[in-house]
Amino acid sequence: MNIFRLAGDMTHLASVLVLLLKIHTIKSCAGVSLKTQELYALVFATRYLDIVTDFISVYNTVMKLIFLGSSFSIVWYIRHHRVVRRSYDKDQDTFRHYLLMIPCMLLALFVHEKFTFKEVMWTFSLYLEAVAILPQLVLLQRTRNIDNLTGQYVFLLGAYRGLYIFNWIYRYFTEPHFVHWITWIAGVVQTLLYADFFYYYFESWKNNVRLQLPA
Amino acid sequence: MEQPQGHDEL
Repeated sequence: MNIFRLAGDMTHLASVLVLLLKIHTIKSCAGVSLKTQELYALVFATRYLDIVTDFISVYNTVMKLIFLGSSFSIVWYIRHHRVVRRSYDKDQDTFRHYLLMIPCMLLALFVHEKFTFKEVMWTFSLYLEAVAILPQLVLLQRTRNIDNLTGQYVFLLGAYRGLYIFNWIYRYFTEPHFVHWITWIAGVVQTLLYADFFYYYFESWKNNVRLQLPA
Repeated sequence: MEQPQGHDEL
C-alpha cells in the first residue's frame, strides 16, 4: 500500500462520511442524486463479490464492508426515511439508470480480462463507477444553489479518483507486471468527468463565493 | 498481468 492509495481510500471514506453527515444530522438529501447513489450501491455489490471468496487483508475487507453498508444505507435513507425522503429533488433527478447500466454491461461482456462471472461483474463495476457520477453532476447543474456539504462530497469523490491515478503510476514503476489497462482507462475517464466541476469548485473557493455550475 | 490474490484495490 502506497501513500497515494491510502490517501485515495481515505478521501473516498471522507466523501461517504460527509454525505452521511448531511443526511443523518441535517436530515436532508437536497441536491443529492438518488440515481447516482443507487448506481454506487450496484457498483459495490458487483465489485465486492470476492468478499466471501478471496481474503486480501483485514483493511481490505473492512473497507469493502463500509462501502457496501454506507451506499445501501444512503439509498435507504433517501427512499424510505420519513423526514429525509421529503427533501429529495425527485423532479430534478431524472437521469435514467439504464442508459448507463446497459452499455456498461454490454462493454463488460465484450471487454474484460477473463470471461468468468466474477470477473465480468468486476469489470462491469469499473465501467459503471466511471459514469455513475453523471446523474449527480446533472443534478448539481440544475440546482442553482449547491450547499457546502454536497459540494465537498463531490469534490472528495473526484479527489479520490485523482489519487488512484497517482497510485497506479507509482505501482507501475515499483511493482513488476503491474499492468491493468481496463482499470486505468476507466479510472482516467472517471477522473476527467470531474474536470469541469473541479474548475468551478476552485473558482468559487478562490473568490470565496457560493459554488454554482453554469446551466 | 494478473495478481495472485485477485483484485487488491477498492
